[in-house]
Amino acid sequence: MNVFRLLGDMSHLLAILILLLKMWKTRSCAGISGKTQILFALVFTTRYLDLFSSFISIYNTTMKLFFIASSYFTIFLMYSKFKATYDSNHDSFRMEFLVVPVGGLAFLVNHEFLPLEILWTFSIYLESVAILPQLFMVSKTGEAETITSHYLFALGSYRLLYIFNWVYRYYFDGFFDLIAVVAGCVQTILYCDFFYLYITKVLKGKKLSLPA
Amino acid sequence: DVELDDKDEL
Repeated sequence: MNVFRLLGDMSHLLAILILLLKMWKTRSCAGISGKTQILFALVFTTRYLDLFSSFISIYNTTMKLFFIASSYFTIFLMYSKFKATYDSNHDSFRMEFLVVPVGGLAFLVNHEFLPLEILWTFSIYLESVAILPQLFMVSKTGEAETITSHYLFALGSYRLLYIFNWVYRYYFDGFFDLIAVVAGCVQTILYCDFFYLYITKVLKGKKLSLPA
Repeated sequence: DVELDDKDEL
């Protein structure tokens, strides 16, 4: 565990807490893509099946359980408790366009052709593109609430920090996982446009809005 | 080579 990895995890945790807090305080999930949240639940479920097969640390287990539980709780809030505020008309990205190709790729390009390994690979690939429905929703409505922008910034920072973590691990631990690194870079690149808008607008006190 | 049994990253 190095400092980049820890900051990355904390950033990920912060993102989830911001999202939950936003929904709980405003009693609304307006502007949040339910599709992206379903994909994240699928990501955590398929990746953390090793909870049943191997124990790494209390930290590792706790975080995994929190990520899984919070993702299903988010879905419950969006599709049940605060259903009336869910903006389904603007959340029109088709999940199968991501899940099907990613599933195929996980079968073809993996470290080892074993069920758990293929599911892990699937989750890594899926996570890299799971934010697309959310970004699509922001671009469709042309704006995002400031709190939603903070959520997205924390979520994007998490994967950027993981890249620094991989660079560190490559040089100091001799560790390199090509699948995780490539997918992580793709994931981070998807946030670049958003990072630019966040820094030039949201940090200057303006609401994130896209040019018409 | 990648160690498959030790996925400590989240």
